[in-house]
Amino acid sequence: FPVPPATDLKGLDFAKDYFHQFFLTKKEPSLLIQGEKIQLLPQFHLNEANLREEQMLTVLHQPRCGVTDVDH
Amino acid sequence: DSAYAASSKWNKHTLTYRIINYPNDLKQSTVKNIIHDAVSIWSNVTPLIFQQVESEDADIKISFWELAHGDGCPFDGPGGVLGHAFLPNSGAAGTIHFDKGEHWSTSYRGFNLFLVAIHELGHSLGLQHSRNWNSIMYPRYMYRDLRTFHLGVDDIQRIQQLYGERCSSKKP
Repeated sequence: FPVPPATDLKGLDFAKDYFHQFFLTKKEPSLLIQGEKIQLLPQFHLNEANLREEQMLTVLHQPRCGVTDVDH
Repeated sequence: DSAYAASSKWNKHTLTYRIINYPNDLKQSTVKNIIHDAVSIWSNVTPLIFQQVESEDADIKISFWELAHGDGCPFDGPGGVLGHAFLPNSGAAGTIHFDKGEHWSTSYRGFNLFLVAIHELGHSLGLQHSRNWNSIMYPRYMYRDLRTFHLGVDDIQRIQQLYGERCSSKKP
């Protein structure tokens, strides 16, 4: 398999941490699977057609509240 | 659901708040005025009454902290997470923490404390995040013109579901 560049890994790690901090409970495994990524899209008013990793990461880096987005 | 919503609210209409400490960028008097104005945003549309107190048993406790501060939700320095608050049905009900590592301001520079305070107060009153960009409970920070700022319809409806409408003294 091709090895992804280090910068991509860093971005993916950030996205995983972000997703699990704000969208999941801490008991769930730390993986950002395709299904979870799709679940993220409406949160950022994005769609799959125009989604690019760096675009999502830019949005994820925006300042925000530390309270989870999970709807109880 | 309605059961959750019913439990995540204060069972009284007069709430006390205490400002425990202050950020580096703003005068204490300025912060007091900002918090007063922020609680007024919510009391203007509900029967809630807010009273600032100095006692340790205040309902809403407001403080500024850097990085790890003992609640398991560490801050991250400038940018990123700006603050967090605990719902009325949580163990730390009424606790509001702001990230002391941010540049807090009264303007568009840095992060406007008034806007973030309204948001965190919303949590401490029982509101969750909203997906509506016009809502003050939208989770990401967006500067808004303070001269024209008002709560979104979504915000007013949700807070009034918890506490009811404000009874106006004016007769029609």
